[in-house]
Amino acid sequence: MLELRLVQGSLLKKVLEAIKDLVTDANFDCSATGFSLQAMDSSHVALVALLLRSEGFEHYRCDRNISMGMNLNNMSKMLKCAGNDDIITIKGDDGSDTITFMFESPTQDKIADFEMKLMDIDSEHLGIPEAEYHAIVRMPSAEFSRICKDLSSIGDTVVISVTKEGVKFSTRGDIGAANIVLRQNTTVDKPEEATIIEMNEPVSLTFALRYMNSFTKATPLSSMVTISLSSELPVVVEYKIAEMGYVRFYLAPKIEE
Amino acid sequence: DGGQIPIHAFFVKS
Repeated sequence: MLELRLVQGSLLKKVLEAIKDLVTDANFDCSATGFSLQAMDSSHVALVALLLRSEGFEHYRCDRNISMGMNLNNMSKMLKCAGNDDIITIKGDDGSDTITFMFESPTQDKIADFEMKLMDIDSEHLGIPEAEYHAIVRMPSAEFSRICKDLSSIGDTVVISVTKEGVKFSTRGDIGAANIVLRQNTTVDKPEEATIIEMNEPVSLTFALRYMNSFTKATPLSSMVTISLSSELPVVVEYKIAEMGYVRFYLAPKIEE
Repeated sequence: DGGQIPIHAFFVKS
């Protein structure tokens, strides 16, 4: 028996919009810790990890650890039928091949339930160790989204370089080249407008902009994004989900051919 | 996709 009641149902809607273009089918895992997912994109270049902690739900009942295979496009279709202010409850019975999403309007005058077929998905679960990063950049998520969008009109890849001067996003393409430098800026009125750069050592890595642009679909989830870089590791692009958890995207760098 | 390292090259199966 599974029953997860999320008062801020819009969070789940935003999570689906953030990941559905990257991942087609995925297993959602439910345990005492929370509702989570780990999945690779179809070309096995990027990995997404989602955690919605049990404490973030108004009611969280998960009698045993369960893994439920879902088509994210179908799940998104159903969640789009929930209002932005609706309370969403996810319900499942042991051994059932369906899951139910219940949507309640804030005034309780409309209650809808949508039943979705589950699917069997054979997926690898990867262990992601804690790591030390050469540099961690925390910046407004809308700014990061804007930079990725702007650079993708010039080139296909972005070089992200962190030095003591700041963080530089560079690209090059047939029509020319572009460089955008952000300096650390903590003297802003609101904390969510700050750019904070922690650098242990300089780092410079190249990534496919197509994937970076896909990650920025998570922008509505968080006003800030954290980009963790290390020369031996995939970049981690993390969007925290208020009080509940995170969506993290991992992308391996491109190497010189 | 030229020069792109697959992500599972970095993490071990758990």
